[in-house]
Amino acid sequence: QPRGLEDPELLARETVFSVSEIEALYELFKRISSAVIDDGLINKEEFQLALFKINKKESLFVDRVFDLFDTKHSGILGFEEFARALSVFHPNALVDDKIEFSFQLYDLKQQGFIERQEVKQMVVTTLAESGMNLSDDVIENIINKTFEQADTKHDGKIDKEEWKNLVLRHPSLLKNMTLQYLKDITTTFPSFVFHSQVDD
Amino acid sequence: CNLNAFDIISYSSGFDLSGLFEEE
Repeated sequence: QPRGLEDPELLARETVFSVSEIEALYELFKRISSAVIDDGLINKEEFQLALFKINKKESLFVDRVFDLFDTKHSGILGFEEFARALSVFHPNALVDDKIEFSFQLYDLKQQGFIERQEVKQMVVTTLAESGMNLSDDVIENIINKTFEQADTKHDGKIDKEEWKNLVLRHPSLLKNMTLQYLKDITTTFPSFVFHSQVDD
Repeated sequence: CNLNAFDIISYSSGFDLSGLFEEE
């Protein structure tokens, strides 16, 4: 496993981050990756701790997000995976990249489409995780309406093109795909200048 | 009601990565 910040300039070229932002992001990565085991890698427990502060609950979405960050499927995140994934969440990232990431997030079985059963599973699971209770009739009604809007080909599933059309009509569905914090990462983690490898 | 199933999912799942940037 690669350790440490090996090539900030390469990562800056291949993401929306500047070299300084990559170095500042590495300060955040060090903090998160040393929370449980100080091994320069983020495991799922550390990811969950960083998100929720207290290790409180099972979360379908933490698992899905972690799996999407974990492009090498090793069960742990190196800095490169962390930086490349967070790049999609930058305010300057391409909307198409955000749409692609969000589609994969909801395509639980990774079949290339989001099926009705998956949507119902996500609604039921996330409502249960947050302690909310809606009757099955209400949930079915909401899912019917969602598919009326999204499933323009009427085949009972939402493909990538339909997902794109849906989110362009409902931009709120991409709200969580942009993190304003990433714009201010160098001021949030000014200590990166002490470890900088480059003259910016 | 204009509520979309995906709005419910993203709201109730707490899918919000801003926690990563907040100190304990």
